[in-house]
Amino acid sequence: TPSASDVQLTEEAVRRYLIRKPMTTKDLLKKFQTKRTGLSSDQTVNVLAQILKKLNPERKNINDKMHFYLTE
Amino acid sequence: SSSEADEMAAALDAELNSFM
Repeated sequence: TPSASDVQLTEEAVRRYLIRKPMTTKDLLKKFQTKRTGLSSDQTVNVLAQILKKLNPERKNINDKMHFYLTE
Repeated sequence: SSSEADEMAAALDAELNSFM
């Protein structure tokens, strides 16, 4: 059932994380693990890509890794 | 597994890099 997933991959959830602190794509994927959202790996990648394209966050390099972030 | 996470991150990075 849908209620089995305790985490939802939504634009609002991603936005809240990126306002809090800069994150890499890997950081974000850890927040929306497939076992918690009930989505497949492909769905997770596709949905997260669409959300990030829409949010169009700022980017900066931290420790040689690309991080995304948003300001309010 | 961590390798699956790496593959997902690589796929996502590639998708975003082709866009931005």
